[in-house]
Amino acid sequence: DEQGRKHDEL
Amino acid sequence: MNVFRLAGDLTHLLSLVVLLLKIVATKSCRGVSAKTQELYAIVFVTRYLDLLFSFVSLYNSVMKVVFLGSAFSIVYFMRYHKVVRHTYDRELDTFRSSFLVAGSMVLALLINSKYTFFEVLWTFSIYLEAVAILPQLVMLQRTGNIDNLTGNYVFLLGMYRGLYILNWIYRYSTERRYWQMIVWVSGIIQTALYADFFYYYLKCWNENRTLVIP
Repeated sequence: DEQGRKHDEL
Repeated sequence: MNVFRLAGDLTHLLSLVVLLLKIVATKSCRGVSAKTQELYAIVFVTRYLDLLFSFVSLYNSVMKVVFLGSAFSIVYFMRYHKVVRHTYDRELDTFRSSFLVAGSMVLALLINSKYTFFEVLWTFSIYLEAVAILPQLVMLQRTGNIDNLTGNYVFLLGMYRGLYILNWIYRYSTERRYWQMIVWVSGIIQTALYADFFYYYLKCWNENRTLVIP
């Protein structure tokens, strides 16, 4: 879930 | 960044412009739920705490500041502005929003991807955003004739959520290891809450008459 954890959406 | 995400963010921005325009130009917040607006203010504060320690892009940071600023401006107008606050229909805005906050917090403590302070608050903001529109939807049902700007505001918010789903589908099919189950499930529930509103909005628009939610 690394990608999700970066929180790059608003 | 893909076209669905950009269109979603711009639609979100436009919805806030429409709402602020209604409030400032008509000096009235009739039909607008202060509870929903306060929930959005909580959502933005708890989600964008990462402004302080993580940087993704200038675009993201600017949008976060704009969303925070507009949410607090709207709450300010509805609660404190000397003219606008008298147009707030307090008696139609009776949804117990504290239950939504408590429920989202409990769920965020139980289901999150990392048990840290900021991650739990971020997860809480995702859950709370999913249900934050409920006081507004209930209020629309009680308001009777809904003015164009208020109806368009809710419609744009629903569009924004729909576009985010398209963005996730696009990202999932083009990016490796793109996976965010909490956001997807919450987002689909959030979008589904608009289904009823969309039905009546399009029906009334098609029949060219004032929006009424039975």
